[in-house]
Amino acid sequence: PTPPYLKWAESLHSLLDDQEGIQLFRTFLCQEGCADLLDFWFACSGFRKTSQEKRLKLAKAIYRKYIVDGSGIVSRQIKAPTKSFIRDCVGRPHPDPAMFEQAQTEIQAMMEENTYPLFLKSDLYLEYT
Amino acid sequence: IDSEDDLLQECISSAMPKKK
Repeated sequence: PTPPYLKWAESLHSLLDDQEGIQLFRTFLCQEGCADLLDFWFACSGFRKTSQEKRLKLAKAIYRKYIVDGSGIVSRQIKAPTKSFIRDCVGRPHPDPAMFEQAQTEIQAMMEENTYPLFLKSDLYLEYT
Repeated sequence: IDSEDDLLQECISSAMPKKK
């Protein structure tokens, strides 16, 4: 069978589908000072599955931690219209479960183009393999 | 604020793949 670390090189999704892969990728992102990208990506996925009673509180928590501060790595990567859309959603009593989808797509695209290829070329990954 | 952080952590963990 293909070893997991070779699967990680197939696509970002293969990497994010494996616990050890996530752990190593997170260590790499921590070194680069951008682990928030990964946490935000998972927070968006978790948000979709969150029960309605927790959704508003969670939407505010995600908004405050990653988006409201414009100097944060996540906030800098999300387009202005996407941010204002999220701000509007947070202000509603019943936020849409899909409200972070566009932001997640933008962060994912950034990881696919930038941090994921860098990770595959990093000493951390090469030493692991 | 603490409970907001806990909620966020719980949300992130819930989205991670389970051990194989």
